[in-house]
Amino acid sequence: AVLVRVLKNSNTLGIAIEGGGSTRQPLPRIVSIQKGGSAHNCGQLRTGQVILEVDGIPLQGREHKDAARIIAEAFKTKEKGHIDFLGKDY
Amino acid sequence: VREKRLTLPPSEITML
Repeated sequence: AVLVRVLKNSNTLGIAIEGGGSTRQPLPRIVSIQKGGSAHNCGQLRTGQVILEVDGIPLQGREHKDAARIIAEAFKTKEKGHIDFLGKDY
Repeated sequence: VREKRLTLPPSEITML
């Protein structure tokens, strides 16, 4: 597993995810990274990586929408200028 | 177990 810190230096996070509980892909996986988004600027996230935790919140067992909401809220909150992703290499 | 996995649906995709 690898810890990646993404700085919120763009208006968008810029990732697309698939997967979640009760699907063929039980943990959310990054399927694309948009240029110019914070994730792309960070340079350490890769398409195909599976996300285990977001800011210390485990995503195991969460439905897709729930996992997406957690990531969206982590990006939206202004309390912190970054998001920590615990990822598993692809 | 393998058959069960194959019956799981694909996931939707969300842009964040």
